[in-house]
Amino acid sequence: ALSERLEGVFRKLRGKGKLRETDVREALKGVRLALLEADVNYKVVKEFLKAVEERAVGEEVMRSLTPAQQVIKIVRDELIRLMGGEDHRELDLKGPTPVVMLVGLQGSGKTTTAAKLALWLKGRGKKPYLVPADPYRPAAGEQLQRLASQIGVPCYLPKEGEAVVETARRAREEASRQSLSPVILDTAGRLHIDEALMEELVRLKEEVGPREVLLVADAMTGQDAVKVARGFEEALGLTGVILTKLDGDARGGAALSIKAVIGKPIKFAGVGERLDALEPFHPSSIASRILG
Amino acid sequence: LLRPGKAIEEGLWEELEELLIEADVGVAATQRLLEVLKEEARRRDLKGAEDLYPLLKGEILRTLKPCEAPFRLQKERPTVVFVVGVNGVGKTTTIAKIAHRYTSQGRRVMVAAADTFRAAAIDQLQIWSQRAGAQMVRHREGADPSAVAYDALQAASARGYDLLLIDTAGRLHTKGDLMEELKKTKRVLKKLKEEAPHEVLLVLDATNGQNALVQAKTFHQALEVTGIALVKLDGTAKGGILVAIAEELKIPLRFLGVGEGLEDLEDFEAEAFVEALFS
Ligand SMILES: Nc1nc2c(ncn2[C@@H]2O[C@H](COP(=O)(O)OP(=O)(O)OP(=O)(O)O)[C@@H](O)[C@H]2O)c(=O)[nH]1
Ligand SMILES: Nc1nc2c(ncn2[C@@H]2O[C@H](COP(=O)(O)OP(=O)(O)OP(=O)(O)O)[C@@H](O)[C@H]2O)c(=O)[nH]1
Ligand SMILES: [Mg+2]
Ligand SMILES: [Mg+2]
Repeated sequence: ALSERLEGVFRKLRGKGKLRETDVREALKGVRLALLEADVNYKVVKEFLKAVEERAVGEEVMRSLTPAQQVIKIVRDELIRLMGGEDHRELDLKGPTPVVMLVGLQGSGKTTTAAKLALWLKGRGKKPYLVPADPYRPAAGEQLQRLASQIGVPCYLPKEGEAVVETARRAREEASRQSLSPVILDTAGRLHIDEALMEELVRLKEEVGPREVLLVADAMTGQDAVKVARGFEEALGLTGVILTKLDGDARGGAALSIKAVIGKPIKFAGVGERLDALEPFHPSSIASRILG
Repeated sequence: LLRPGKAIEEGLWEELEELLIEADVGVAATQRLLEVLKEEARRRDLKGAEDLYPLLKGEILRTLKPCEAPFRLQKERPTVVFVVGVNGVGKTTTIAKIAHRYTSQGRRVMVAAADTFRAAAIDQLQIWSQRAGAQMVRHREGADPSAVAYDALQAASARGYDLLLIDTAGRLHTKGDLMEELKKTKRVLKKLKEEAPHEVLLVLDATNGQNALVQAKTFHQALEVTGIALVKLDGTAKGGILVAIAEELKIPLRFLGVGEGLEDLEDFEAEAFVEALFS
């Protein structure tokens, strides 16, 4: 474990006092390995360690900790701070018929998360309206409709061959008519490098003016997380992230990578296949997990 | 990066490390590769960066080439392929692509809708099956997946189908009871036909990082994986994790998925894959 690695580095340190640069540098080598093994992006690791080194060098070692524990504490605190700390991670649902739009790569968990979000909001007194805006994937509409009926939430039924922007527009009108709020818009999975499909998202956003545009990302994502997050952020503008499949054993370094490159808060964690498996994102637990 | 005229020095090693790690090759495999390269560079007294490129390629090929083994139908009918993997990787779509490849060759293909759990999974496979010209066997939603697989094998054998592709529900390898369910389905198939399944095909998502290696190890331990399909390589992820998987598990690398359409399936080729790693 990381703590054992670092204890070895500091064993030569006699007594306490301040953390010396050479010791910190040596300790951070172990931290670097841990972060890379956890799938944190290479460049993000570099930046992160620079910031930690600046904080750690010259710091007074606390009486209750060993120097190694002190460094880990600084790393951990910095991870938590970076990933949103005690940040406000609420959903913005202001306005008459607010729209929450879910976007992301293929298979990341958008459709399932849309239903989970609906159940979450229903439990908090909201009357959500689910909208399947994926005309490409076979049975995508059916999938969301089945999930919707499982949780007793109304779901929009797109007309045959209806364009995505038309679906969103008509669905929002319907939600307004039925006084349903918020509208949860599920979109088709797509690559951040697919210009036509990214353009579709831009048009969709222009049509419904969502209060939230959430990137649904798989917690198992590797180094590619930064390209994906950046791609969606630059093309579309995101308000937050939902990290899915955290019930597995992926270390989840993608969480740090994504937050570091786009600066938007990770609002929720998907922690299972069932529709009640959605929690607010806890930076402290993912920090421990990343450090391994 | 390794262009002519560039000198081999400390900065270059760091750049190479960055390239490999960012391709998801992983820390351990990257360190091993760079050690070999540094040793060779020392031994041969290499000066130019361009001399490193064939060395690096060669070293990765040494690991990947032995795992280059395209999928082939067996002589006896049907060839049974049991498709497994974690949630959302691309199992159902990959089955559609494989089915399409073989129906296009005039083969008779059957698919089994053994994902009886996820919403609209059967509907999704039904549409793909129709598009690919395959026959589908299904039960109702919530039925026992092993029963679906069993029925499908029975039907495929009786009616002389060439290929049977069995779709399963996605599941995280950490869920013991769900892994047990897969083992049970495999046993049920074996009971009906000793050699079945001829292939246990693990589908991996190229956008995953180091967890793909853990998935491969766990599925392999539970089911004895005989083939790997790495998909979503049409994105920006490089799938470098295959190097570690090939090195540690030596499982045949069958297919690459390069898109969402029926035609977007390629056979794994070591040279092309290594070229793409550096592009
Ligand atoms: N274990 C686990 N599985 C999840 C989680 N979220 C989603 N899934 C599963 O991941 C798979 C993909 O989920 P979908 O909701 O279909 O993903 P999607 O992003 O809508 O996929 P596309 O529309 O094809 O891009 C399904 O098997 C889901 O049940 C999670 O938090 N944990
Ligand atoms: N870009 C790209 N997308 C792919 C590829 N293969 C599959 N997909 C997409 O990934 C998403 C998930 O594919 P599925 O076939 O439903 O995945 P699955 O493993 O069966 O999912 P579950 O059954 O829910 O576990 C779909 O949107 C597919 O179109 C590929 O090679 N490239
Ligand atoms: Mg979907
Ligand atoms: Mg499937």
